Amino acid sequence: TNVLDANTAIAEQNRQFFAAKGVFVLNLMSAPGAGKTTILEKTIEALKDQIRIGVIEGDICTTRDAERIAALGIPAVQINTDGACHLDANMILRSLQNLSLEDLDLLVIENVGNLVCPAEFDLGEHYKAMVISVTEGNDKPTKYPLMFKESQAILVNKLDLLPYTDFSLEVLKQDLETLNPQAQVFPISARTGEGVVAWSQWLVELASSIK
Amino acid sequence: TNVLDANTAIAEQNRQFFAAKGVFVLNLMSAPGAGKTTILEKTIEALKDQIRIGVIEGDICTTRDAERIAALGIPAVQINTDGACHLDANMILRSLQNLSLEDLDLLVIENVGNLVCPAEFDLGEHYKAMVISVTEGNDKPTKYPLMFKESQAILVNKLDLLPYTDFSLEVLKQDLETLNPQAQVFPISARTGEGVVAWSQWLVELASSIK
Ligand SMILES: Nc1nc2c(ncn2[C@@H]2O[C@H](COP(=O)(O)OP(=O)(O)OP(=O)(O)O)[C@@H](O)[C@H]2O)c(=O)[nH]1
Ligand SMILES: Nc1nc2c(ncn2[C@@H]2O[C@H](COP(=O)(O)OP(=O)(O)OP(=O)(O)O)[C@@H](O)[C@H]2O)c(=O)[nH]1
Ligand SMILES: [Mg+2]
Ligand SMILES: [Mg+2]
Repeated sequence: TNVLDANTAIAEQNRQFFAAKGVFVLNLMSAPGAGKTTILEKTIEALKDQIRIGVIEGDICTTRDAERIAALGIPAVQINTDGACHLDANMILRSLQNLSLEDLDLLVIENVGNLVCPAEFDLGEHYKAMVISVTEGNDKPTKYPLMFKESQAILVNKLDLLPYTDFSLEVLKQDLETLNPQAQVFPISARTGEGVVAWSQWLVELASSIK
Repeated sequence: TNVLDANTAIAEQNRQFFAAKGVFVLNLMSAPGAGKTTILEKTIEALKDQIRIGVIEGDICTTRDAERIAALGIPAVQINTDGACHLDANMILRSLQNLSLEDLDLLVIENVGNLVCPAEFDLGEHYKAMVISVTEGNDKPTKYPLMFKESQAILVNKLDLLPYTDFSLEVLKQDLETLNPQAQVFPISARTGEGVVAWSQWLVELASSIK
C-alpha cells in the first residue's frame, strides 16, 4: 500500500542515520500491559553502568512511561500518537531532534501496546523484540501471528504468575519453533528479576557488535 | 473521516435490522487475552436456559474462539479480518447471513483483541462492554481512554490473580468514576466464577427490556 511504501522510505533514512551514529536500535512491542516498561526499568538498572541507553516511548496519550524511564537518569522521549494504534517511521524521525544519538550505544523504542499493527511499520530499527505475558493465554502466537514471526527476540514475561494460570511454556515454545525458529526466547519475570541477566547480556552483545 | 462516516451509515442499517428482529446486541472488547471468550463461556453456561444467545467472533485469523463457543451448543459465527485490527459494521452485516436473528434474544459480538481501534467503529450494537484484566496495570484507563469512556459496562477480570499483582481495584474505580461515571463496573473472575451472576443478570435484564 502507499502508506507502507512511504513509511519504508523514511525507515531507510532512519536506519542510515542510526548506522552513521553507531547506535543499536530495538523496537519493543507487545499487547497492552504485558510488561514492556517494567522490563525496560529492570534492563536499564542492569546495564546503565556498561552501556549508554536512551528510550523513545510511544503511547496514545500521557507521558507516564517516559517519566518512569527518565526517573532512572537516562534520556527518554515521549511520542503521543493522538489515537494512532502504532508508531511509524516519521514519528521516530521527528522525535530524534530531542535525542543526542552520538551519546548512545543502545536506543530502545517502546511501541504502542497493540499485538497487531506495530509489527507492520518498520521504524528503521536493527531488531524487533516482543513481550508476551503468561496471563494472555497460549493461543496468541496462532491468533496474532505477524508480530511473533517478525521478532528476533520473544520475552515470555510474568513467569511468577505461571503457577496461577493454565499457560504452558512448553506449548508456547513448540508454537514459536513452528512460527519463528530463529527467534531467541527469553523466559523472564520483571517482578522477581528472573531471566533479566540473560536478556540484558544479549542486548549488550548486540550493541557492541555494531561498533 | 470518510471511513468512519461510511461505517456509521452501515451501523445504522444494522441497528434497524436488530430492532426489527428484537435482539439485544452487545459489542465486547478488550486487550488481547483479557478473558473475553472465557467470560462468554461462563456467561452462556449461566444463561443458556433463560435466554437464546448467539455469538459473532472477530479475530485476525483462526476459528479457535468460535469453536470454543459452538462447543456450548449455541450459534457462533467466526469473522477473520485478515489483518484489520478491529471489526467494522460491514463485516457484521455480511456475517448476519449466517445467523437467524429471529431465534435470538441476545447477540454478543466479541471484537478483535485490541485496546485502541475497536472503540472507534460502531457496529450497530445497543451497548459496548469491555474487559480489563487486573494483570494489565492501573494505568490503562488514562493511557487508553477511549474504550473506557465509550463502554456501558466494564468487567474487571482475573480477580483471582489480584493477590499476586500490584493492581489496586480502588484506584481503578476512582479512575473510572472520572472517565465514565455512568458505566456499570463488574469485578469478576472467569476462572473461579466470582461475579458472573451479577454480570449475567444485568445482561438478561437488558435483553428482556427491548421485548
Ligand atoms: N506479576 C508480575 N507483574 C508484572 C511483571 N511485569 C510487569 N508487571 C505488571 O504488569 C502491569 C503492566 O506493566 P507495564 O510495564 O506498565 O506494561 P507495558 O507493556 O509497558 O504497558 P503499556 O505500555 O501500557 O502497553 C503493571 O501492573 C506491572 O507491575 C511481572 O514480571 N510479574
Ligand atoms: N487466572 C485467570 N485466568 C483467566 C481468567 N479469565 C481468562 N483467563 C485466562 O486468560 C487467557 C486468555 O483468555 P481468553 O478468554 O482466551 O481471552 P480473550 O480476551 O478472549 O483473548 P483474545 O480473543 O485473543 O483477545 C486464557 O489462558 C484464560 O484461561 C480469570 O478470571 N483468571
Ligand atoms: Mg509501557
Ligand atoms: Mg477471545
